Amino acid sequence: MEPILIVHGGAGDIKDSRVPDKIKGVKIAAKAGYKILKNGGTALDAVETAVRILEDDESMNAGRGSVLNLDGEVEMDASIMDGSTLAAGAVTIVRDIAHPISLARLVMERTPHVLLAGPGANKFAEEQGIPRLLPGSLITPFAKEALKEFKKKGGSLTEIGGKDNPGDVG
Amino acid sequence: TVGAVALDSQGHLAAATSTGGINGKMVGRSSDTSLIGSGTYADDEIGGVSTTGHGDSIIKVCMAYAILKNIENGSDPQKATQSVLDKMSAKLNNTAGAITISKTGEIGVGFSSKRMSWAYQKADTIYFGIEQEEVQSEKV
Repeated sequence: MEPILIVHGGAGDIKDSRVPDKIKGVKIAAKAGYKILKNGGTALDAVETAVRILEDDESMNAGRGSVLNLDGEVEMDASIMDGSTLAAGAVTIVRDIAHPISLARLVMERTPHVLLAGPGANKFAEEQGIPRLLPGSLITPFAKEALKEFKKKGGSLTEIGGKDNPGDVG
Repeated sequence: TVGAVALDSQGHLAAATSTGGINGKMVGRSSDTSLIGSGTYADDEIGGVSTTGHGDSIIKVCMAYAILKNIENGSDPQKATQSVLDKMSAKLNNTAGAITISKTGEIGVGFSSKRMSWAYQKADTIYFGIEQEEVQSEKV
């Protein structure tokens, strides 16, 4: 079967100035994931690799570059699913780790559960040897500015990222 | 939000999604991304999906699973994806997007928001876009 991989970098009212970086990021991730598939790798490895690349890209709302909550902190969610077994793993409200998607995969592969949350997810990450980053490591200047604008202007939580509110969507 | 869906040479599907959520969210808010069936789903017998957009609305329609049910009921991936997005936006007045691969390797890309960045590679060509109806391609 001819392998294929598709990625997205988020939907919303994305600012014009963010468009080139968004396109560049998804192209890099798609190529990397496809390369794994062409070399005989699994779909699971391919999607995890592609998402890790996007989590490292601070123009994306995931990993470093995540938007901020009302307290100015990053709280991240991730999930992964294996279509051959319906095995699935997810984390929510996880803090200070670089790649939530890899933690979600560990939940799938090393626990009897599907979803770990908050401090429990971070405790599991620590047990699995995933380094905890210094608080604030994932916060970018753009995310800080977006929250500042949000607090100043209020506005919709559904379409954030336009010229009036330079944030990003969930 | 970011996401990926893949079909490997063995015919196995996988999907993955990761997000920081919505700007200015309440502390402790979870998104659709963490919920299997809303933000992510994969089944070798049907297809795989990753979603993005207004998470609280995506949760209410179990979007990823709903798209796959459409495919299971005979829709092609593009129509299956867009119809769920359109229904969600009409009913809940919020926007979202999704990427889909069927078990036969057909692609679906849809979004009811202004923009969504996406890309996939097929053989030596990469296809990508961010605007509605936009499909660009270039040789790798």
